[in-house]
Amino acid sequence: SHLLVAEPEKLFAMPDPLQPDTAQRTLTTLCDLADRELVVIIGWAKHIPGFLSLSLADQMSVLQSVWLEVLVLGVAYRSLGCEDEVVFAEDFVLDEEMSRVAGLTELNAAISQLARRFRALNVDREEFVMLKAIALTNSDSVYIEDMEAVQKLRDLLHQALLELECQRRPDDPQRAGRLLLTLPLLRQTAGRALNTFYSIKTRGGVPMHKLFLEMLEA
Amino acid sequence: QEKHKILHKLLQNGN
Repeated sequence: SHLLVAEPEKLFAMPDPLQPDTAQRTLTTLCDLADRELVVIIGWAKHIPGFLSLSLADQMSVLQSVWLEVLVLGVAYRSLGCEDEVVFAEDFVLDEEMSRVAGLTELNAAISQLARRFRALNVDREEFVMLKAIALTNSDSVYIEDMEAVQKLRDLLHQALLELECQRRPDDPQRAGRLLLTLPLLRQTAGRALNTFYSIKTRGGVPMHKLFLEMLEA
Repeated sequence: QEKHKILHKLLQNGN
């Protein structure tokens, strides 16, 4: 229930109505949304039990390594209800054709694959917020100084997931494990997203806010 | 940390 309360309000992409609906507008909208989402993710992380007990340097290392996993997990969860469409925001849904035009085919295929995995598991909101918090603490950053403290947080959240599933689905002892086994695909998907954003940045021409650039470069 | 100024600031500040 703590994680449900910590869940941020939804963001809107608000594509610029004065710009023609082109690949350029799609990419600009996407990068602007990602930047605002980052601010929200950083604020959200502070509400995850124990996160603020990490040193400031370790909070930074953790977020720098997992922010895109947290972001992608949110997008995949929002896309559960739509096959072959990726719901970056309620007012910013990209189908296969729009993705192709914007050069986002690979990213959208990857997020759709993750969403299919969650759909097959019928992941609900409680499980989504648990997984997102676990993904935060599942960092493998080599820059973390006190890994034991991060491991403790991870264990705490893992235990909470086990208890949740034990209460709600005592007939399905594999449920928690099945959810955790989606984390490798989440990491792979975030890797695809990083490649996509990095090549948008390298090609240039799409405005990117400072925080977004800072995190991409980290 | 100098390179990651905004993240540093957002984590240090209140919500």
